[in-house]
Amino acid sequence: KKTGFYKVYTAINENFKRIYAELSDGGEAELVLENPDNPFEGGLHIKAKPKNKKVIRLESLSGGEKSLTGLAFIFAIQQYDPSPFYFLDEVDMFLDAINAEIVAKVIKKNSAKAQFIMISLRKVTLQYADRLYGVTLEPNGTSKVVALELDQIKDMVEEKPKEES
Amino acid sequence: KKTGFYKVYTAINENFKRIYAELSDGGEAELVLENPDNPFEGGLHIKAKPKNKKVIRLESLSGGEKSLTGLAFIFAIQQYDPSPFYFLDEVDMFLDAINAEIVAKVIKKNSAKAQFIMISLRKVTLQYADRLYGVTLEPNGTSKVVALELDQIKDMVEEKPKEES
Amino acid sequence: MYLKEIQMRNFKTFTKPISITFERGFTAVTGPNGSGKSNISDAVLFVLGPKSSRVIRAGKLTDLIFNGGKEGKPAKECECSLIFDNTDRTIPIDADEVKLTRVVKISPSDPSGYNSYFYVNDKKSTLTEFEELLANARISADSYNIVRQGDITSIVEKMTPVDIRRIIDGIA
Amino acid sequence: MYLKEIQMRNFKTFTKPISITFERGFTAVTGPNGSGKSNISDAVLFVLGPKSSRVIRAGKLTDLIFNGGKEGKPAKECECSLIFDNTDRTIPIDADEVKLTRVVKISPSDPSGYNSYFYVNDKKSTLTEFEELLANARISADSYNIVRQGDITSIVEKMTPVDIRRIIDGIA
Ligand SMILES: Nc1ncnc2c1ncn2[C@@H]1O[C@H](COP(=O)(O)OP(=O)(O)OP(=O)(O)O)[C@@H](O)[C@H]1O
Ligand SMILES: Nc1ncnc2c1ncn2[C@@H]1O[C@H](COP(=O)(O)OP(=O)(O)OP(=O)(O)O)[C@@H](O)[C@H]1O
Ligand SMILES: [Mg+2]
Ligand SMILES: [Mg+2]
Repeated sequence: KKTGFYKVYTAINENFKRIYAELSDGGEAELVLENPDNPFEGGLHIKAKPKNKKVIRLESLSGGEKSLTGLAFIFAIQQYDPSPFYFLDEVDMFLDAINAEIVAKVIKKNSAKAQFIMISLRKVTLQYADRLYGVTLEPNGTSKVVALELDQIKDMVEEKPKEES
Repeated sequence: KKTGFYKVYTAINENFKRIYAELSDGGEAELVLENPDNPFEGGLHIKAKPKNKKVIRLESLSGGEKSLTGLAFIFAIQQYDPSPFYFLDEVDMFLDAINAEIVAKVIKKNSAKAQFIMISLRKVTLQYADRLYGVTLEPNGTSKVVALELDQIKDMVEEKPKEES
Repeated sequence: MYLKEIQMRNFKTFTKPISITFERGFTAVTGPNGSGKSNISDAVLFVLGPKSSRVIRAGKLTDLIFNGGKEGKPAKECECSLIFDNTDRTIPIDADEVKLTRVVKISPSDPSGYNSYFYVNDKKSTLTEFEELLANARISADSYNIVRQGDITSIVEKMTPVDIRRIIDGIA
Repeated sequence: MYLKEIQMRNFKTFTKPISITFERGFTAVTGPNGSGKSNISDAVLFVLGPKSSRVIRAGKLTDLIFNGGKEGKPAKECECSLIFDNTDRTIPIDADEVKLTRVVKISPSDPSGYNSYFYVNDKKSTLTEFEELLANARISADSYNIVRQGDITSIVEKMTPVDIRRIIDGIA
């Protein structure tokens, strides 16, 4: 049981280090066991060090940094043992445009090994999808779903330059 | 004391109804006292009904609908009794581009009566500001702040169309 | 194995019977605030998580049933189905597709106020059978592959070190 | 009254003494993830909320002091000032500007591990005087005009009906 755990833990930790470095453009992260001799008696800590910074408490990371850390953890497991599908609801909402695009590229890449369904309002994310659905609310309060082409989302999510007023 | 409370409550409630309808394109909302005869013995409920929907529990509203409700409440008080300044950190993160723009316009309007400082990653919000600051992290892990012109934010937050790959 | 289709009827804002088909790869869903995007992920959690508290933002299970919207009549039951491609037989059923269906009906005579029904490939099933099938395929409403809106930072903020270790236990 | 300037020194990622000036109207702040935007709002809460738990995402007050970043040396103290335009005399001090300064110094001999100092217009002050001044101007770290990142939905999700009524009480 312990050897089984070690094998999985080591593989996922390797993935996590690599993927976090990729998502954070050179940051360092790892999964640290509280009790390496008896893993089942302790927990597992996530340590993340964004680029050019010291390691600090996870709570003190910024919103975007926390999101990247959480996503790196999900992808690290997915690369070792993919789930049949992934359903992610606006996981890009704290991300700036550059990080949102990096994450979308990684999801696109990972979607070769597992199915990803992602709800997003950010155009920089939607442009990487293979297929696009738009959900709208009819005047009677019921939802409708239509398949969309990328250029059709202009109205829903396009960040329009201010009309000259 | 009770008459003083009623006067403030009624005025803010009127503002809240008007502003929520404006932010949600025709939804209805109000502030309801738990104990109208003895307001200090009960609390105050927010009731919100997005356009074309029935009133439901606040928790069941969507992320964007909750944000609009919270913002309408802040603006309702601000219009009755402005604070010296408002400091809002990414309050537009759940909003779609259309709602983010509506909120930015209302903030621009309200900024004639009170000072608004707003942290945002959304271009649709930034374009309404009178002044713009950019914060960046130097390689040694320290922050720098520079005054920006709107066209300079292209790199930081611009949702770039996907390079033709 | 992958998720081929989500079917809903009278589930939150999805009133008329609707079917959304999915392929492998990367599918994105977008739309205005309040249009019903997160309600789709609630439908997935509703089917996969009979006992999970994550499923509903609402208080009671019956809050998931269409409440009538602007002027309509509230419905009396809601139904959701997930159809998985099972050609690799991840779910121990000898069929290329597995359809998991859950129905909740308002039932005033029942102490909880509603009844829950489960179906596997349109044949009546039980909660226990449902849970066994899902456990075999290692999918559940509480697992890390479903991230609800606003939850992405909770892996880092709210989960305890033991919670995180348990995710790895589940895989080992 | 409005906020004219924020000054920081060795506060989180703001190491060298920095001053950010503000005008009336609408000022927006933007920048990449982790660059230090929310740290600016933490500086405002740090000065305005001596007793407030909202102020720091960190565990201890000393976590607010610059930790050295990539290769630098950790600092021993941090200082933040807020300068308000007081031409309308909202703050009961006879001066066109009011500068509120708070300093935290690491102090191993103190049981809590640090000392806090307060200054009003560069003259030493006390926590009590600080709180009185802020109460007069009806600004505090806990009031509704400062919304931290991710908190906009908490007015609707986490606040109780009594919390909400209390906001109105404060104005009446
Ligand atoms: N039982 C129900 N019957 C009818 N409508 C319901 C029911 N339960 C919830 N709703 C409606 O569903 C809406 C929420 O939808 P949802 O959370 O899916 O929006 P969303 O598209 O995810 O929006 P956002 O982009 O803001 O996150 C609410 O406005 C609510 O009125
Ligand atoms: N005492 C400290 N010394 C040095 N750096 C610190 C200190 N406390 C926090 N930090 C750093 O500040 C960063 C967080 O900054 P902040 O939350 O302001 O980012 P942000 O610009 O708001 O980003 P986002 O857009 O993701 O919200 C963390 O990466 C953390 O390493
Ligand atoms: Mg949603
Ligand atoms: Mg921030």
